[in-house]
Amino acid sequence: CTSVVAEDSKGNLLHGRNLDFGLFMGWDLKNKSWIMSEKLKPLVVNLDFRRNNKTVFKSTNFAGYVGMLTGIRPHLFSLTMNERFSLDGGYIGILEWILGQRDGMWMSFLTRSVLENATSYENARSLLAQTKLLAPAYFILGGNQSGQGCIITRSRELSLDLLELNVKLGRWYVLETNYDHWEDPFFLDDRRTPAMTCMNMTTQNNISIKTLYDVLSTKPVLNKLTTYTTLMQVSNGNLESYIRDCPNPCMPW
Amino acid sequence: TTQFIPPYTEDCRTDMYPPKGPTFRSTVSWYTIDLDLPPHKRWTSVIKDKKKDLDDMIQAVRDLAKAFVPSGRLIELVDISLPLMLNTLPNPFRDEIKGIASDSGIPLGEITLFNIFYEVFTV
Repeated sequence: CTSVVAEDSKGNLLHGRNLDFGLFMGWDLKNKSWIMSEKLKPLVVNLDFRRNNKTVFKSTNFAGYVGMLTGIRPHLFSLTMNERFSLDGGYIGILEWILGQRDGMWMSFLTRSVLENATSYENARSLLAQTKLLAPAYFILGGNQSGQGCIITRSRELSLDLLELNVKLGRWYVLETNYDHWEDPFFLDDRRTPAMTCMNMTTQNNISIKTLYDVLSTKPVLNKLTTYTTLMQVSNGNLESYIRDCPNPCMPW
Repeated sequence: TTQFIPPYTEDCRTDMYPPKGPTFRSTVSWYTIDLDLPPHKRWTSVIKDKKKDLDDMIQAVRDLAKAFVPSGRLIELVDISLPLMLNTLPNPFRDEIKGIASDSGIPLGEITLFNIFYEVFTV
């Protein structure tokens, strides 16, 4: 996955993501694609969660999956999660859950709960950073005011790091793939460098939903695992998503 | 020229929006989830439309499991054990998952597996 929160020169917050899923889950030799990624594409839906006939939050999701990976609470915050691989992974959390230690939360249930119940950017950040989880994760959170954007790097127990927007320091965007931002990505899976190159070339003055889509459309940010691209703008509550293909030549991940 | 050598890194794309061309497959349909409904009824309209696609995806998971354990025991284990684990999940998630299994006709354990994919695949 690749997630970006960017602040334009007027202080508007934009949030985009590519959802990549299905690595090593069957390769279709004929079509040169991942079987699971292709099977997931027709399941992508946009959801408008309503209570008392009013929108509470919106999400891009897979039909049949009740947790959330991508969503927006209009006028308050936007949220995406990226997978964080670790030996201390979710299978240990599942084992603990089966053995009766149930003080952790399932990742996608937490994100849904935050989208449904958090009352502000700060409240969402605090819940995502402090709730014990069954699996490690990266949470990418965007807000509605200048400076409100961050990457929360989570282990199962702790918040390991919080990287926030800081326009005064020149950090007008935060970008996360699937590696800790303070370490180099795996050399065979470096989507961070091309994505940051394109963000830097775009510049803060020209960043928009349109140019964010351009960045997320550049290979290998766009790759064979990319199922959908979602673009969100908290200030107007807008969420739009598109099912993607990556024509050959294209990286398998 | 670098775009023809792995990792096929391109020059930064421009003018891709509005989405079109070979990297764009389709737009995404909108559905409403009414949080005032009981959890087991919330997903009915989505599943009604996506039943076949959901079934196809679950079949791909079954095929993958069979590739690893040809006897089919892995899926048997999923079908037997995961419904037991589902009963330990918090609501409204538990009842929503039960509703999806009921609406789709797909075994409860397999729908539960789909819903805990993230935790299973973070290693």
